[in-house]
Amino acid sequence: LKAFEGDKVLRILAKNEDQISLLQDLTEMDQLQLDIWKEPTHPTLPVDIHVPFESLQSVKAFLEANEIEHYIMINDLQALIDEERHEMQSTRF
Amino acid sequence: IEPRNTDNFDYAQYHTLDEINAFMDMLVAENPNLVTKLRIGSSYEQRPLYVLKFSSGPNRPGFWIDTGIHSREWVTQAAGIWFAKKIVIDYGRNQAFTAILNKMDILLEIVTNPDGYHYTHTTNRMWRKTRKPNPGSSCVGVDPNRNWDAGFGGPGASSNPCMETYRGPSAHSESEVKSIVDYVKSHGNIKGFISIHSYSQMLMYPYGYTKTPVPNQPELHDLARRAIANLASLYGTKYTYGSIITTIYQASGGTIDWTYDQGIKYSYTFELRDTGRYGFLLPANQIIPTAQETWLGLMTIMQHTKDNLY
Repeated sequence: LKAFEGDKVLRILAKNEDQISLLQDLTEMDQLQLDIWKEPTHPTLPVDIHVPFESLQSVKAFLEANEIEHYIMINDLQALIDEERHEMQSTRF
Repeated sequence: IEPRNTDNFDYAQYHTLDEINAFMDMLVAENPNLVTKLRIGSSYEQRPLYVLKFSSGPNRPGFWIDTGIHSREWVTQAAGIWFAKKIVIDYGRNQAFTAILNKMDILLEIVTNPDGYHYTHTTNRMWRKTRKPNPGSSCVGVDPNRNWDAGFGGPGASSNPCMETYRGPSAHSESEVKSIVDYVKSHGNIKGFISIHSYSQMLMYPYGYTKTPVPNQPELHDLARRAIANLASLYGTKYTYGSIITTIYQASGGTIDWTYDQGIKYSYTFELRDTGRYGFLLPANQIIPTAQETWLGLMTIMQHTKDNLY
């Protein structure tokens, strides 16, 4: 079973088209292995990105350097998956 | 402990593929005069692709609803189960719904991407695509919502098999897609088609592959407005609406662009609840509220379709 320990999902709120463009550049950085839950399209829509633990520092640095507003939507993806699995199993019995 | 009938089924929990298949069998057994289970094809890994057909008489036009084409969007499959039960409960009891089912069949595909769904339960909860290997690549799967013959290969889909929006080698290359294509064509009389996704709280109509407005845009736009107003009347959930390309982004090869181009005027795609907290991991206690409010939106579209058969 694939594990996501320490992975976070960030909700990113771009202010303008320039920031959207920067976020599009970010999502194309293959080495970060980002999973884009909601793509950067225009400033009225939030961008959600599942960031592997190993890429967190790079992504945070990128966002902060470009003054792009963001917050942690899911602090530990694996913990949430575990919770979901536990709930499925416990109700089954 | 397995439920013995669909009244005992736990609609407020997520379920495995086997449990969903067992649910469908129970529903058919309990309602033999109303529900039949059609097998429209097989997935890449040879899982059956089932459609529940709700019909109160012969030779009716059809109204299609599918859930779960993106496997990790678990609330959609769960909502599909709830819709199935809602249909058998409301038929003969709810006047408005009974009138709909007395005029149109409802075709409901609860698990549109069964290989992907099974994979989310056994291997990778975050899997979105199909599970067909891509020759020459170590990356697996195609985005079945970029694989339709509607602007296929254009902007808004990827040609890279490692991307989540990989369109596939050719239009309808995925058996999960081709099976629907074949069924829709052979049916020949489907008047409404709704494909359900999560999460963004949107109701959208074609097109996604071009900015050219569809000829029926004013009607589809007004119907979407009414549908989301009805949806919001239950819990106040706010939806946005419009064409795919203007509401969210350019996406080529999408499901409802193809269905619209096949002449199915009332083609829509839903994006269900976004709480801003859980993404694809919407807690199970929100399944029923999500399904309930979505049903109101569906009712608006189904009623309008019934009243405006073309």
